[in-house]
Amino acid sequence: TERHKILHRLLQEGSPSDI
Amino acid sequence: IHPSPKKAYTKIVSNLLLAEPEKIYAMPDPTVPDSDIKTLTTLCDLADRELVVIIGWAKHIPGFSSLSLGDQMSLLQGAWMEILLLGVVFRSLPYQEGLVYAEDYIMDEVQSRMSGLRDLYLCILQLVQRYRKLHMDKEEYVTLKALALANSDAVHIEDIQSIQKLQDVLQEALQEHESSQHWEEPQRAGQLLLTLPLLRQTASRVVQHFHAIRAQGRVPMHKLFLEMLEAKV
Repeated sequence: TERHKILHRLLQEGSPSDI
Repeated sequence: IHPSPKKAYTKIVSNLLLAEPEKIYAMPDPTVPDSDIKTLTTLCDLADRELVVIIGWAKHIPGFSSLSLGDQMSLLQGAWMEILLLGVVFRSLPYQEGLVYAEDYIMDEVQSRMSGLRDLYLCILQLVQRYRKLHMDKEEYVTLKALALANSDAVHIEDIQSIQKLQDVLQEALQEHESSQHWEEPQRAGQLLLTLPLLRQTASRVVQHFHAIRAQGRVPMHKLFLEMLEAKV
């Protein structure tokens, strides 16, 4: 997870429009 | 009253159509003179922005968000290039020559050769021709993209049964679409599913090529793109 932290964060966040 | 299974599957395809992301533009920097590095930088930047959108899109696939976070990551890490390529392929279907990376970034064989991408151009074009022959429609495109993601062969899967179930639901949705819209072609769903090996093989070649570009270190790459590239070693 540490190596893939952006993917991890984006999956945990709400809708893609929040990014 | 439960909806009939037929209606439920039709609804899946409609939901996938609704979940289709907005167009993304490549927007090559007009202040930088054309070169192979500029082309590759533009493509890597485009892919990085598309990846953000793909992650958001995956959450709209029925059942995806119920998977464990680890499995969601594994599926995306396994299929991202196949999903990106299907997008290029679908956009390129109306064009006889050229790959539509974005509506403002269409590359023909000459431009591809100048950026060292001629081999990839030819491989991706083969994929385009395969789908063009089948006259793939938008419903089939969105369902195949979801099926590429729901790949039970992805590495490090914790709950294979849930992924199998996701795959079954999507496959049924495709079958249902075919029997209502293409009833005169009973082999159609099978023919579409049989394109997936070539898609996977092509994606693997593209990933290898970008690994090599990364190793040369001449093309700047954003973090998410690098992260996804690293996941496919």
